[in-house]
Amino acid sequence: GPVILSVANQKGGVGKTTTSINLGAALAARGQSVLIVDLDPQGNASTGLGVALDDRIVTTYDLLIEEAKLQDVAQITDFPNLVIAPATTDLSSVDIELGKSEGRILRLKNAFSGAAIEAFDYVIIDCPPSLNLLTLNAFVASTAVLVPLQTEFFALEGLSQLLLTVRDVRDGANPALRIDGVVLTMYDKRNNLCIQVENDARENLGDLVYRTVIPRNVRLSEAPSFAQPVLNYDPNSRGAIAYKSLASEMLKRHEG
Amino acid sequence: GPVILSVANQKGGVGKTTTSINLGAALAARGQSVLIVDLDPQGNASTGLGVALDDRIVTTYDLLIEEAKLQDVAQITDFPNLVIAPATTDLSSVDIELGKSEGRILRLKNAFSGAAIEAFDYVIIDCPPSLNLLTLNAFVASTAVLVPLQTEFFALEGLSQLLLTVRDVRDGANPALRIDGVVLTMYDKRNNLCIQVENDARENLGDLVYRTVIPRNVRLSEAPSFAQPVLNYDPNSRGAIAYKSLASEMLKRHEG
Ligand SMILES: Nc1ncnc2c1ncn2[C@@H]1O[C@H](COP(=O)(O)OP(=O)(O)OP(=O)(O)O)[C@@H](O)[C@H]1O
Ligand SMILES: Nc1ncnc2c1ncn2[C@@H]1O[C@H](COP(=O)(O)OP(=O)(O)OP(=O)(O)O)[C@@H](O)[C@H]1O
Ligand SMILES: [Mg+2]
Ligand SMILES: [Mg+2]
Repeated sequence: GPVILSVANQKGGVGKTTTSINLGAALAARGQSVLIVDLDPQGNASTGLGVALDDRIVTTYDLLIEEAKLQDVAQITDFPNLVIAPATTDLSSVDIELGKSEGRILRLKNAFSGAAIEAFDYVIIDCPPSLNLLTLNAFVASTAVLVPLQTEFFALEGLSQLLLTVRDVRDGANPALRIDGVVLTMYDKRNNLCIQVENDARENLGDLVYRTVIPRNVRLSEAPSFAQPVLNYDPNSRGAIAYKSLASEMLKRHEG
Repeated sequence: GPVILSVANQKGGVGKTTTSINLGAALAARGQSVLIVDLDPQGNASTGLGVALDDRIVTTYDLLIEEAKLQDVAQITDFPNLVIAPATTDLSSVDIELGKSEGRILRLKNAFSGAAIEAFDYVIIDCPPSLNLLTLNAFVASTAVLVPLQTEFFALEGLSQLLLTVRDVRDGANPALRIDGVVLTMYDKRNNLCIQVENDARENLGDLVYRTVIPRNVRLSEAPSFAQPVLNYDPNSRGAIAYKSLASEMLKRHEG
C-alpha cells in the first residue's frame, strides 16, 4: 500500500500546507503517484492547487460524514501524477457532528479501506492547526506523521504535546503509526533564533530531523496566489530546490 | 465595563498571540488596567508572559468547565497593570466535554459576569487558530473582535469566513458584538505580496484597518523566549514602536 503521511503540527502557520503542496508536487515530479487530502476547513491546499470553490462538490467532509468513496472525492489537478481530495469550511462542523459517536476516529481510515487508495504511492494529508478530531482521524489513517517545525520559539513549545498525541494513537487505534520525520521550515541562516532552534531540534530529535531545511523564501508564499506549486511557479527558486531535495531525501529514507 | 476584545483569526500563525501580549503590554504601559485571557490550548500567551507550567493551577479551562471565579484564575505578571488568566492543554478537550450541552457558548460570558471584571479597562482574549467552541465562547463574551491579518495570500482567504462567524454571533447570542478592527502584521515593505494584501485590505475594509501596521521584526519573535513583551525586551525595536503606536491609535478610537 501507499505511504500515508499526516502533515501535522497544532501550532499555526508553520508550513503544513506549503509542505503538503510542494513536497507532494516534488514527489509527483519524480514519478510517484500522489494524492493530497485536504483535511483543513480553511481549504488552503485545495486553493493552492487551483480547485475553485465551485468545483468542490464532493469533498473530504463527505469522506468523513457521508461515507463517500475516495474515487468520488479525488480529482485531478493541472499537475501530472498529482491528485487532490479538496476541502471546504463544512469540515469545521465535524467535531460537533461526530461528537462522542462510536468509531468517530476511524472515519478516514475506513474511507481509505477500498481499492482506490492502492493506485497511489504517497498520500499526503494536510492537517488543521489543532489536535482535534480531524487530526486524530488523519493519524489513525496514516502510516506516519511528518512534522513541519518552524524555527521559532513558540513552535518548539508544542512539539512534546504533538509527540504525546502520536504515542497515544499508536498505543490505541493505530499501532503501526510512527513519526516519519521533522522538517525545519522558514529557516533564515542570518537569524540566531533559527540557528538555536535547529540546534535544539537536532540535539533532541537526532536523525528524525531531515537534513534538508526549507529556507524562508518569498516565492513559496507567492506561488499559491497563482494556484501553482512552487516547482511550477519558479522552479529555480530556493524554495523549489529545497522541496525537491526533501522529496529526494524522503525517497531515499523510504527505499532504505 | 471594560473593552473586551477577542484577538481572533482561524488562520494559523498570523500574530494573534504576539498581538495579545504586546498590545496588552502597550496598553498597560499607558496606565490601562489589562487582563489577558489565554484561550489557546497551546498556552503561548501564558508562556510569553512568564507563567511557568507549575504555576498554571487554576486556568481558563476551569473558567469554562468548573465555573471557577475569575479572581481565582487571574494572576499578576512581572509587568505593571498586566494580569493574565493562563491556559494549559486541558483546554483542548472543551469541545468534546461541552459537546451539545445547553449554554455551551455562554460559559466564558458567565465567567465574566461577576464584579471582578470591572477592575479592568481592557480584557484581551488570545484565541486558538480555529472557529471552534473556544473562539465562539470568546465572541459571545466580547464587546468586539480584533483581527490580526498577516500580509500573505492564504491569510486573506479565510477573512470572509471569520466575518460571517462574527455576524452569526451578533445575530444570535451577542447582539452588541462588532469588529473593532483589522491590524496588518508581519509587514515587509520590500515584498510586493505584502503591498498587494495591504491595498486589498484597505480597499475592501476601509477604516476598519488600523493605520498602524506591524512590521516583520525578529525582536518580536525573540521576546517570548525571554518571557517578556517586546516593550521590555527591546523598547526601541520597530516591533515595540509599532505596538505602542497601535495602542495609541486604539485608545484614540475608543475615546472618540
Ligand atoms: N519557507 C517559507 N518561506 C516563506 N513563506 C512561507 C514558507 N512556508 C510557508 N510560508 C508562508 O507562510 C504562511 C504560513 O504557511 P502555511 O499556510 O503553509 O502554514 P500552515 O501550517 O499550513 O498554516 P495553518 O496552521 O493556518 O494551516 C503562508 O502564507 C505561506 O505562504
Ligand atoms: N511582526 C512579527 N515579526 C516577526 N515575527 C513575528 C511577528 N509576529 C509574530 N511573529 C512570530 O511569528 C510566529 C507566529 O506568531 P504568533 O504565534 O503570535 O501567531 P498566532 O496567530 O498566535 O499563531 P497560532 O495560530 O498558532 O495561535 C511566532 O513565532 C511569532 O514569534
Ligand atoms: Mg495550513
Ligand atoms: Mg497564538
